[in-house]
Amino acid sequence: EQAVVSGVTYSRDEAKITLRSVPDRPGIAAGIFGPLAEAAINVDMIVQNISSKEKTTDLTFTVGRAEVERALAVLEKHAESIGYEELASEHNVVKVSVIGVGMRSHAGVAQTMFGALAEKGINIEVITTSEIKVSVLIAEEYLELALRSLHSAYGLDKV
Amino acid sequence: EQAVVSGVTYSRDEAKITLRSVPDRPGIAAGIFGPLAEAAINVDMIVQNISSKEKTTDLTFTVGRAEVERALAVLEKHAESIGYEELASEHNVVKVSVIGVGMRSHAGVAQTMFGALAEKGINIEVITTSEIKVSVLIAEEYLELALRSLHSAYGLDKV
Ligand SMILES: C[C@@H](O)[C@H](N)C(=O)O
Ligand SMILES: C[C@@H](O)[C@H](N)C(=O)O
Repeated sequence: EQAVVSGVTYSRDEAKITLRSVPDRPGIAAGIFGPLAEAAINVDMIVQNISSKEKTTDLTFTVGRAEVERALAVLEKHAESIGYEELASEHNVVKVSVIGVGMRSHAGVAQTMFGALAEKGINIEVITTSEIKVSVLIAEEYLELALRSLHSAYGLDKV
Repeated sequence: EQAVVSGVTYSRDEAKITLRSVPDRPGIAAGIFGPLAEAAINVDMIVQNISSKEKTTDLTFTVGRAEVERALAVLEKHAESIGYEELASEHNVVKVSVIGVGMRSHAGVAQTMFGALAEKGINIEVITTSEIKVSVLIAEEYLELALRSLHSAYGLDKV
């Protein structure tokens, strides 16, 4: 499984915005991304997990740092129709991704990635995956340390 | 933006497992995927959002339906070291993805996707994105309706 990982990438220009406790019913997600699309806000990651017993859930997305204020203003304008409890945003996060083409399972790649970050005391704030990638958001101050640890964990630093 | 979407894909063999309220500190995610990788469980999606004020968060992943029981047994064995409050699983979900190569922003593609699902009363349970895709988990019974609605929303049904 290890041989599968071909590289580690990152993006510094990420700020995350979280809508806390949105109602878990059809139309809410459309009511969030409709106004953002109309305001031509460039959204990168979108992450939502299943709802709680109270039938609400948090929805997080990332934008370039220059667009945070504008995105927050759009959401505040539509606060009533969306129905979130609170908006939270954080500028100092970075996205780090491990790329593995042909991964049969994410578990092995994730174990190595999460283990390497844990050894250095780097907390994982958000996780998403695609067929060929595992991506996390971490605090920006850990970026260089994370990249070095991941390169060595996957043996990518051997020439 | 619309011209960007090239296709809609889906996967029926998905069951989701959620660890409720895991502690948000380094090492927890590694402590979940280590045992799963060692048990050779094939993990597909992994989704985690930022933590709550109580410094806990839910972590969801998907496996093939045939592996749910085995994955739950692995997690129950490590319940103490991971520290989740509760395990939840659901068999009848499917993953539906919209593919858009060269998407500058996910907002437009997401608006159309989420809007098309909302119109048909289809609730979105989980959302993740990658550079070229927006993926959601929905209830299996809505699969055919979702695929038809998305094909027509993106004009993919025109020959
Ligand atoms: C929370 C949000 O995703 C909601 N479930 C919807 O379908 O829009
Ligand atoms: C919740 C889990 O992701 C934790 N933050 C970790 O770093 O392992």
